[in-house]
Amino acid sequence: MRKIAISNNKGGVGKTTSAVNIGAGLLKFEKKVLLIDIDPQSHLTYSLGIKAHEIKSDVYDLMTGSAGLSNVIVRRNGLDLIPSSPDMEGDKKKNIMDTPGNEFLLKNALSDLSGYDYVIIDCPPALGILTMNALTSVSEVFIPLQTEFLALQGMSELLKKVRVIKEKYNESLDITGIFATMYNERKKLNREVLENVKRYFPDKVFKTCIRENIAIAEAPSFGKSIFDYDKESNGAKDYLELCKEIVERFPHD
Amino acid sequence: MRKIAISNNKGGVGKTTSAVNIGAGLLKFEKKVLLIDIDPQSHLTYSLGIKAHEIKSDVYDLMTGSAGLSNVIVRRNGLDLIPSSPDMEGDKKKNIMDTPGNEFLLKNALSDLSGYDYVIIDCPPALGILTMNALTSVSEVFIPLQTEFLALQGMSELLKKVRVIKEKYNESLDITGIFATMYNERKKLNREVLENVKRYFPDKVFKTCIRENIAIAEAPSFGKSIFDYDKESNGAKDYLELCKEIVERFPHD
Ligand SMILES: Nc1ncnc2c1ncn2[C@@H]1O[C@H](COP(=O)(O)OP(=O)(O)OP(=O)(O)O)[C@@H](O)[C@H]1O
Ligand SMILES: Nc1ncnc2c1ncn2[C@@H]1O[C@H](COP(=O)(O)OP(=O)(O)OP(=O)(O)O)[C@@H](O)[C@H]1O
Ligand SMILES: [Mg+2]
Ligand SMILES: [Mg+2]
Repeated sequence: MRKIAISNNKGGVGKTTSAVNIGAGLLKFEKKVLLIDIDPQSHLTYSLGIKAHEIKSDVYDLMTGSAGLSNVIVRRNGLDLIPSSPDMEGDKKKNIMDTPGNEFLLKNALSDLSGYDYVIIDCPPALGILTMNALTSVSEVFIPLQTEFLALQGMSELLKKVRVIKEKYNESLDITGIFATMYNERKKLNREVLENVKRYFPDKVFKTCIRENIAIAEAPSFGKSIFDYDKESNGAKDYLELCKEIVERFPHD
Repeated sequence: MRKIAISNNKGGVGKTTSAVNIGAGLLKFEKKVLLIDIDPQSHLTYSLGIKAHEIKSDVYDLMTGSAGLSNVIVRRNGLDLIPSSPDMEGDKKKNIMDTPGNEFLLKNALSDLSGYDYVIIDCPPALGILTMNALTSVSEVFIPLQTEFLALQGMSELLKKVRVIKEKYNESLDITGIFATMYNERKKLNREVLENVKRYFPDKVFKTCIRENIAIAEAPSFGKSIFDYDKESNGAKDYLELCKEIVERFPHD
């Protein structure tokens, strides 16, 4: 079972979009996939068309032990999901912060999970306790990178955080790869940033770039992955290409 | 003195970009402006070309009382800034969380601030303790909105948070306005979301939209505002237009 966190503390770089579409893309390779939404904004949950009132128990209930795996997993469009909810942001988050061993709440809750080939966790744009829980539960990190100046600035903090977690909490953790999102090769800025990233992190950048494609931004308003929304789009082609690379490129090769 | 927080828990919607360019735009109206970076990612600080090693004391030192106003303010391109730094994310943030009265640390630190017409605070993509400090220090909130489906989803949580803070901590707090960012009128999704926002929040949407403009994304890599980088660009025209509206449109009109 490959467990992957999609993380980047920079906001709006395509974390949620990638979680949905990598998840859906892996189904095309006959993989069983579980998605986990650990962002209180719950955008992964909404992107699958699940409304807030439909959620009986969420990832918080799982982490604090008030619900088991079988009663938090919902199924949509062939994907299994452990949903999140907005009230994770307030007192509930504070409650998680104050629980002893709070770095491992999710890891412990997933300890007897089976029956999946891939587990994919969508993280919030932060390096706090929720992202910490994701990074102690997985052994792979995928970093979506918007190829712009400000997004590149945040990378060093993220890499530092992954190194610290690997040393102190989760020896198996490693960055499997960085992939460009919203990429437009006609924009000089995008080309320059991508060149920079390839130079800084030579063997960590996926070959596939996800191009800028309006269909990708439209799909979540219909609760669909890019494959169900517009299978002929550049977005569908790029995410399928990326999934092919993911399946063939094992971690820590 | 108008004190404004630029806030939206959705990531990547143009908060930092707007803080820099509204700040620089207000200089064109002969206003004295102080920018405050309260996001540990420090993107507002980097956007003005200030490197991490140049910062002697930051907003954290100000909030915890280990530095005064006069030794945290740096000046660049005519703008005064209270910088942030990445180490605000770890133990320092935990220290703020555990300090009694931690919601008002920034407000208290700014209590004898004078000599400015506008104070503009750039917030992180979250509704935690740092955004809380910003929202208790100001009486106006500006909400940059990327006109896409996922960005619209986050609005209700943000509005709820502002209402709670107004009731419990800061009676003077109000949303002055919402403005569209990265707007492309040729994209149906952008037009539809903008129409939706105008219907939901009739008198809260600024007339000016900030159009999608690559020069805006290029400017921070040179440490410049859009006005210094490319004054003929759509970005410069739009942010100037927005500033005109801000100056003319007083809060709570
Ligand atoms: N390749 C793409 N082409 C066009 N639009 C895209 C693409 N990828 C993502 N988007 C859009 O960009 C916006 C940001 O993406 P998304 O919300 O997935 O980022 P995120 O990193 O999860 O954000 P947050 O930091 O708030 O969690 C969304 O409106 C999404 O629909
Ligand atoms: N009008 C625009 N046209 C083109 N690009 C833009 C525009 N506004 C912002 N950008 C770019 O979009 C990206 C996101 O903007 P920015 O970082 O300011 O958002 P943010 O809300 O501050 O993000 P975060 O949530 O991470 O703090 C940046 O690369 C920025 O340069
Ligand atoms: Mg997201
Ligand atoms: Mg920002």
